Amino acid sequence: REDFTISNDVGLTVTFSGESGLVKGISLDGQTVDLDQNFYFYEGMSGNNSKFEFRASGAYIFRPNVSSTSAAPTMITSNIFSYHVYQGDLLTEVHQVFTDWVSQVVRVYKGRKEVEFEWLVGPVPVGDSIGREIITRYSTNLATSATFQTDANGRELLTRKRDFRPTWDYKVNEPIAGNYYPVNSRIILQDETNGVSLVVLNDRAQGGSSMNDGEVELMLHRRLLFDDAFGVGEALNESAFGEGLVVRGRHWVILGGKDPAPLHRPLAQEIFMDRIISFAPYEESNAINPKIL
Amino acid sequence: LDEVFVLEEALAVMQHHDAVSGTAKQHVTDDYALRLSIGMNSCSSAMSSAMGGDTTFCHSLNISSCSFTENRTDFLVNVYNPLVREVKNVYVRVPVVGSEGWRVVGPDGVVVESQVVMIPLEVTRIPGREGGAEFEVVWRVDSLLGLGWGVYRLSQSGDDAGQKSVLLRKGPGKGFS
Repeated sequence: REDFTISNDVGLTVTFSGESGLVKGISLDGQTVDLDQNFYFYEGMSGNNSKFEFRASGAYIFRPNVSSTSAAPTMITSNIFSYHVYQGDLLTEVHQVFTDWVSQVVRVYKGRKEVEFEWLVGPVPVGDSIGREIITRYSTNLATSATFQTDANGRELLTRKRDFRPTWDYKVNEPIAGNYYPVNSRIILQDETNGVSLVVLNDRAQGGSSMNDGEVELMLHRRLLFDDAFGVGEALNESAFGEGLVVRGRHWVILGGKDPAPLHRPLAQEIFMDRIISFAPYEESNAINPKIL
Repeated sequence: LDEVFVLEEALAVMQHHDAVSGTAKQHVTDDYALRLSIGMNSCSSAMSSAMGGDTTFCHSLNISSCSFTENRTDFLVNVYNPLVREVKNVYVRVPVVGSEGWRVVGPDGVVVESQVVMIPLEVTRIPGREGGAEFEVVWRVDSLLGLGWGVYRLSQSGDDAGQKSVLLRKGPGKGFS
């Protein structure tokens, strides 16, 4: 039940709670940040789209039912079902099972400064007729003054401020969705006072936000039961093999200083232009093999 | 170039139609997937020709599945770096069936450090996932030049085998029942 850590040769350490099995801290180069990570869901708004207030959450519109969730998402579980820690010289990983439809591997590689989170979500249960939009949230103790940064198509990083627009007086109608932005490659929290930053890079474009200071959330999966009346005529309720879809993907978390760009820019390039792997049989008698080698 | 153009055209059609985002009826999305698949196969054929060999691509590596590697105990892995700059200290994962005796030999003929890790059970149970890979061989690529590649030979020889992950600790969460 005691807390445990995984670490590597470049001073990256991730601390886990032995009680819950969840991530609770990260440290690198002498900097330490409290980091809670878990999975949550928003209930998708249902409706017939006859009025603004009856507009359903769907493919085009992210619209959580804030009246039923008090504008906060529901935690899928506060204590994971089980965890296993596998260690070797090259990498150490923690396999976490949250529920029968959410699991994750947290990895630390030798010589690398980022923590890899590989999540697996689905099929999302909707048997109670409630559509669900699944997010993961990284919560830290960073003082971020309602601001965070997201990228614009992987290029310029733009500063976003909660419940604020730089060029007009913003009236909050959608407390959650109104603060969601496209996250094509990364979302960043910066604590200017203490000179600490946390960068989360993703492997695909996702929606993301920082709903509270020191927090980052990214949407992983959506399964909704109503059409949002923007022309598709079908709910975003994809299925395969008689069940909802399963998604698997990765986030990379970097703990940086005042200027984290030297860490996240090269990594983002490597993620976007990832190595291409191909295979060929090896046969001693095949003349092409020595040539390839 | 004709083979590459099949994928180029499919991607152009899909970008124009805002495809693969849930904003289309399912049968339209199915058609996008079909066009993409045809284009990827065509492009794979072109790349295989360029590399002058019997090259195979695995499109299910994202769920740790590859029928090619799962049915062999001795094969080559070509790792290509599409960036124009050198990358260093990156890792490659290949799904395999058995965990014992995997050896990885690098481009210079020297055995490289590797580790066999277990694929989470939840991944092996993904509906529709075919194949029986329960492990992945992971190794470190020290350096790949810009637009360059390195070929690695994986064999289940038993000699100079890489390390297997060790189960260090396990525990049920508090909510275990």
